[in-house]
Amino acid sequence: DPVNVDDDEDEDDPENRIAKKMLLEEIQANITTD
Amino acid sequence: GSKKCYQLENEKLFEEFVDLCKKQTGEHPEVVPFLCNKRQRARPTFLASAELRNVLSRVLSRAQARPTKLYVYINELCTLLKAHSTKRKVPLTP
Repeated sequence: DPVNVDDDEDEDDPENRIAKKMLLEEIQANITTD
Repeated sequence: GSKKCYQLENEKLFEEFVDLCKKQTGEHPEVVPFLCNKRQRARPTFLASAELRNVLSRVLSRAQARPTKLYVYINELCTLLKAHSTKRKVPLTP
């Protein structure tokens, strides 16, 4: 029988998580300095 | 001319990318205005360049294919716009 593969394996993509953290930190820094 | 053509195409691609971001960054509504702000600060010559057209079309197609990496593509675009910004922060004199 075929194995049911979870399509959400990329839901928590590490590269995306790091990019998100960097972006939100930069936005926060801009808000603080403006 | 081709410059005007790139400018219009870039505006269209940017809008498409922003629409995609609006749908997927609902938990962080500050992201889209930040991205738009970066675009406003970019040099007009860059906004009408083939380089931006290539990057926009790449991040748009990748974001559509891999929405789980959306922030990677947003970050890439922001970094590029920042590198071609007209306004740079000048350190305050003591």
